[in-house]
Amino acid sequence: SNGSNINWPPEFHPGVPWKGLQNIDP
Amino acid sequence: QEPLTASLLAGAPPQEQKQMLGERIYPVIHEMHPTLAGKITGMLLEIDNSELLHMLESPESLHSKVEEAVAVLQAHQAKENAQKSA
Repeated sequence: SNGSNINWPPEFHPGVPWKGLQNIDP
Repeated sequence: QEPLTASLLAGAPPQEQKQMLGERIYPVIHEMHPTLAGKITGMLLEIDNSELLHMLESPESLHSKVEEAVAVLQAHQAKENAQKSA
């Protein structure tokens, strides 16, 4: 992470396993 | 679809619990804000499972939480935009 949370919040997609905050900024 | 109960949730691993809750609240949010539903659901999934369960049983509290999340999301996006243009 470069300190930016521009991708927050992580998006939920029905049928796609939810990984919470791990969904963003890999 | 059978109602999601605390005991049903308790039988699933933590990550799966959020998934189950997300699958239930997403359609409700999608009715209110089709374009933002994914992000709003993502925000609401940061809330405690017990409160999410309560919100599923009480559409009124879910609706008010969604409006709250939309306001936070819009403020966040406005801030990001301001930083980008700065």
